[in-house]
Amino acid sequence: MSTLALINNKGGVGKTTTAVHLADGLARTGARVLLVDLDAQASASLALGVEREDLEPSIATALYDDQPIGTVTREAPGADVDLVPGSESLKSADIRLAQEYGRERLLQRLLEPAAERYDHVILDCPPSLSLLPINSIVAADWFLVPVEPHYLSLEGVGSLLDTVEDVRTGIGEAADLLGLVVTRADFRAKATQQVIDLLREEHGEAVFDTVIRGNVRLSEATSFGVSVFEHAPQSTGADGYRSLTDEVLERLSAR
Amino acid sequence: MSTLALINNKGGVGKTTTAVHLADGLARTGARVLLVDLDAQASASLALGVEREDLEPSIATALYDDQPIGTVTREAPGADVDLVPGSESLKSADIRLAQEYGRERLLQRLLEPAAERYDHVILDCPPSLSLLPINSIVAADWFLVPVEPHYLSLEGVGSLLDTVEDVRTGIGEAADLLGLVVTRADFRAKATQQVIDLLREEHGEAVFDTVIRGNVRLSEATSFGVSVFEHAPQSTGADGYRSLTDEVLERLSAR
Ligand SMILES: Nc1ncnc2c1ncn2[C@@H]1O[C@H](COP(=O)(O)OP(=O)(O)OP(=O)(O)O)[C@@H](O)[C@H]1O
Ligand SMILES: Nc1ncnc2c1ncn2[C@@H]1O[C@H](COP(=O)(O)OP(=O)(O)OP(=O)(O)O)[C@@H](O)[C@H]1O
Ligand SMILES: [Mg+2]
Ligand SMILES: [Mg+2]
Repeated sequence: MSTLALINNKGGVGKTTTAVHLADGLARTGARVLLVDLDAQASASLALGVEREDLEPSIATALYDDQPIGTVTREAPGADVDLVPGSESLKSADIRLAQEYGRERLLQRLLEPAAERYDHVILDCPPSLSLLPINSIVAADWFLVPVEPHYLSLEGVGSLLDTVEDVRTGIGEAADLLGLVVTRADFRAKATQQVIDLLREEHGEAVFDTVIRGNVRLSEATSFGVSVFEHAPQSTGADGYRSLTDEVLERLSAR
Repeated sequence: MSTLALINNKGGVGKTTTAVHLADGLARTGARVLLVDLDAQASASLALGVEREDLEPSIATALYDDQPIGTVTREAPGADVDLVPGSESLKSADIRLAQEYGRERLLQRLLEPAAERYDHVILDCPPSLSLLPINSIVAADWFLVPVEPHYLSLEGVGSLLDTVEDVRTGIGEAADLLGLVVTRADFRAKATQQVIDLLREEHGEAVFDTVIRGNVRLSEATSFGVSVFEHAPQSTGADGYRSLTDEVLERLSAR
């Protein structure tokens, strides 16, 4: 089993879109996949067809009330993926979990039973480096960093990778970088290729070959509660995420 | 004096871009403006020309070490605006400030001396509803919600407005909504107008007339550490934010 976390404290870079499409992409190769939504916005849950008023029980129930992960797992309505939804009760996670012993390992312990049932577990995280993303970094084998090819997004990648190393030193273990994924790329903008080149110069092989272009079909699919593979299978968004799924599988089997 | 906070826990919707351009837009009308960067990513500080290694002393110094706001205020390199930078040390704000008495009013107390010196104070917040955005909601007179016209962004607006009312009930005061600002609008996508119509249907007059279109000049300007008024004054991005600045001034004088 492999556990993959989507990490970037920069907001709106495509963490959820990538989490949902890797989950469905991997499921379409026949793998058994669990998607865990650790964001209070519950974007990944909504994107896979859960209604806002049906989000509970969520991952918060398992984290706060020590319930086994199986009691909060359900089939995602919009894809052949199992889902543990996020919910608004995650808003107070930092304050509620701050005093717990081993507060950075809560998710790792919770996910242990998942090892036998699933081939891949995908963790979608909120745009921060607070306790839930830190828990994901500790629980995951690998992490992926979606990066929008704008200068602002580029600036923060280095310090994000440093934070993961701080977690490794402080807690004793942390996920390894599977790669940086360029997302929402708009090649009409001159800066896009420049930023991608800078990223490849600085991070080399760590940057996935696949570049996910801006494609309205991706945000449209979300509004229908299905993946783009279902909503617009011939679109550049579907091509991009099929290619990324293949590359992720290649990198996982090579390690 | 008016204090305006940019609030939205959805990431990447244009909070920082709007904060920076309202600050500079208001300064260009002759007003004295202070921009406070409450995000550990320090996007607003970087967008106005501060180098990443020069971010300290930041707002964190004032919040953690009880320093007066003046000691951490500087002139922004890229605009005629005073700036209190953000910095990575804000990452641990929730845990460090959780035990303080009146932890939701720390920023309000800190900004009191600013009332005589400035006409407007702009607060840029991280993409969360953790302690720093809550402090901003308590400290500000008004808040603006940038919304990207995608279904996912739309979903969360209602619950965000509910959270502000919870703050008002729990703490005893909170900012009033100045308006919802549609940002990063791409009219090539048919869903864009649909989502804007839904937003106006649901929130009526609260939605600003000005719609900020997607315009690469905006992210380019950020990479040069200046506003779009400086980098590309004839661009649709500059037009959009000039019009928004006017509308904000109208709404402030009408209240
Ligand atoms: N390649 C793409 N093309 C077009 N739109 C995209 C693409 N990727 C993501 N989006 C849209 O951009 C917005 C931000 O994407 P998403 O929500 O996946 O980012 P995120 O990093 O998870 O955001 P947050 O930081 O709030 O968790 C969404 O409305 C989404 O539909
Ligand atoms: N109108 C626009 N047109 C084009 N690009 C834009 C526009 N507004 C913002 N951007 C770009 O989109 C990205 C996200 O914008 P910004 O950083 O302002 O959002 P944010 O809500 O502050 O993000 P975060 O949630 O990380 O704080 C940035 O790279 C920015 O340059
Ligand atoms: Mg997300
Ligand atoms: Mg920002």
